[in-house]
Amino acid sequence: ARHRLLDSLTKVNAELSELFKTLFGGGKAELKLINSDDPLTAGLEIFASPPGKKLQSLSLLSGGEQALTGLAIIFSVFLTNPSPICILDEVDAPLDDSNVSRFCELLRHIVTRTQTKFLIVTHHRMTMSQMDRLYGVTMAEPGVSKLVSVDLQTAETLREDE
Amino acid sequence: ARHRLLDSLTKVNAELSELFKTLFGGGKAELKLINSDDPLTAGLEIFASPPGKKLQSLSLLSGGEQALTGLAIIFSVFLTNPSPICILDEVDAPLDDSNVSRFCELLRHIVTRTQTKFLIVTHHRMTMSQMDRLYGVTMAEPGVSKLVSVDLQTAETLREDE
Amino acid sequence: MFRHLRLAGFKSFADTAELDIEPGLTGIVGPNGCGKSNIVEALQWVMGETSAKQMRSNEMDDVIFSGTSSKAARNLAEISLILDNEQKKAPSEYNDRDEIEIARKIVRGKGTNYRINNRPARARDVQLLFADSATGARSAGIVSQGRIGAIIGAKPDERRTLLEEAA
Amino acid sequence: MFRHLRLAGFKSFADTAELDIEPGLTGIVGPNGCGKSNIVEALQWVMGETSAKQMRSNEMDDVIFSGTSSKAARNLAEISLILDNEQKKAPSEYNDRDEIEIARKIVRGKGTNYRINNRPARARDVQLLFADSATGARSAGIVSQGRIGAIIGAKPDERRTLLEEAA
Ligand SMILES: Nc1ncnc2c1ncn2[C@@H]1O[C@H](COP(=O)(O)OP(=O)(O)OP(=O)(O)O)[C@@H](O)[C@H]1O
Ligand SMILES: Nc1ncnc2c1ncn2[C@@H]1O[C@H](COP(=O)(O)OP(=O)(O)OP(=O)(O)O)[C@@H](O)[C@H]1O
Ligand SMILES: [Mg+2]
Ligand SMILES: [Mg+2]
Repeated sequence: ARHRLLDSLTKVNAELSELFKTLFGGGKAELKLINSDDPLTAGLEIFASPPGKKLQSLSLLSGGEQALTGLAIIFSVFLTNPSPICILDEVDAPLDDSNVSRFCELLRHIVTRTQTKFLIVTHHRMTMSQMDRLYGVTMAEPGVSKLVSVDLQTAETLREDE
Repeated sequence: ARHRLLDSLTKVNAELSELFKTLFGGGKAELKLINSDDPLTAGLEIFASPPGKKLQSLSLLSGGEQALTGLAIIFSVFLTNPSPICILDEVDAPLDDSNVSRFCELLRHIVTRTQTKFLIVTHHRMTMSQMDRLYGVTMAEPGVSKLVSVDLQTAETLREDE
Repeated sequence: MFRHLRLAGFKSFADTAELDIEPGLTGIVGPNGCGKSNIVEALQWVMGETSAKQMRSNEMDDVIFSGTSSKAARNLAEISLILDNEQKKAPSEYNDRDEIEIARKIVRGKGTNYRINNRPARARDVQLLFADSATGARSAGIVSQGRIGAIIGAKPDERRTLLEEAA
Repeated sequence: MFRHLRLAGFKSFADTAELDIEPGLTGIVGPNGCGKSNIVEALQWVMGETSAKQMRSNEMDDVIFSGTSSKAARNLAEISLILDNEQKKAPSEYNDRDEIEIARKIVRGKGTNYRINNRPARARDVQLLFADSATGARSAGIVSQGRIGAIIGAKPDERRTLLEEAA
């Protein structure tokens, strides 16, 4: 079990160094086992530095930089051991527009690489416009949800008259 | 001290029952002291029900409903004892467009009622368009922040080419 | 693998709702509180989630539609997930068909039960079926609302489970 | 009351930056990581915040500009806040002027000091000046990033401070 954990750390870090650069347009990130020599009881620390900035602890990064770093880690773990489905619930909420578009490009890249099916819950107009198809959830009757398949136009109005 | 705390609970709840209706377009919310008869050691529990839904514990509310409830509470405390400045850092991030516009209407209402000055950090296009003036923060040199005053047009492009 | 989800009586979905899970990127949109995250939880639930807390609930019965000012509460919630099994990669006893249907039902006060292709099954059987394809209710690929913030804010020894998932 | 903020050498603001605080709604916008929340912290710091943790830092020296790949680190950070005192509502010793200037400086390894209208002051004096006007570094009206989520997720006895603020 120790060997397997160390092995997966190496693989995840290999993915992470690529993915972090894709999401941030540069910089570097790494996961390290700390607090113990035995991987089975050690903790996992995250080191990240956006492009042009010094390597620092996570708490100094901004809200959006932390969210993007978290996404890079999730996707690195995912690509190390891909599964048939990936579900993301408003992971783009803290991101600005340029990070949202980098996030969408990465999704496209993962879909072609792994044939994974994605379900993506979002409020971002830009993310919506990059989807292959959209489902709208409405509560025409308060407290009762209905699911309808919508096109981008309707989704836009769904956002407006909510 | 006990008396003062009970007094402020009554005032905050009076504000909250109005503000919750404004932000949610109906429904009700209330704060209650629990776990002890002595207000100085009791806990503060939040009860909220969006329009058409049953009164329930906070954990059953959605991400956006919790954020909107939190905002209503913050503003109720603020209006009970108004201060000359209010600073909000991306409080609109989990909100959909219709809740963002109700949030902006409430800000306008508070400005006229209390003469408070607001500093509002946001990524939402709609919130930006409701501001009286905008400051842009840029990092033309990576890692070094500069502050410039911008108009809505420039702020839009700031979002785009980030 | 995943093809189709059907939910009835689960959380805010009082009536039956159907969702096709197709290749590529499927977006789920709608106002705050309309039921988007409930769909994510429906998928985790049918894949064998046993903790009510993961369902943002105090007890598992809380996932059954609890009624509104104009609609009575339900006493039953059921979710069915259809998987594609054309490549016959599933455990051998399910390979007699091109599809596998996993169903989970809960009746208020009476507990929950599972069925695979309409035959009774245990939570364990369902969990194993998904574990074999590197997925499941707690898979790293299912990122519920607020989970990224929780990973960033967690203590280092709480994050080790992420690595275990990749192994 | 609040009129003007000037920051130099504070966090990512290596050089001097000035912000007029005018009536109504002032928006602060910009990409992720550009320094918006650092401005909010600058205001909390000059109002007398004594905890490095509230500044997302391990020690207070971390608020001094720490350099980039092309700019050297600074050894000093200074923030000045100008308050309007036309109505002479401040404590009497400051009522000789229409404006009050609060300044806070930190020198790497040497600690921090405060000045009010260019005369040395203690943290206590600055904190009291703001407390009299129902504001301050920890005021309910200063909602830092993620604070609403923390209030919702807090245990009931951790939330009591909210009421104390309203009293
Ligand atoms: N002492 C320091 N010296 C230099 N840079 C610093 C210092 N402290 C923090 N920073 C930098 O400031 C940046 C964070 O800024 P801030 O949190 O204000 O971003 P933001 O504009 O609020 O972003 P977001 O939209 O993601 O919340 C970090 O990238 C960090 O590197
Ligand atoms: N057992 C239940 N019966 C009826 N309604 C329920 C039940 N459990 C939860 N709900 C309702 O579901 C709603 C939450 O839905 P959900 O969290 O899916 O919203 P969401 O679309 O994700 O919103 P957001 O965009 O704010 O995250 C709550 O308002 C809650 O009242
Ligand atoms: Mg949600
Ligand atoms: Mg920020």
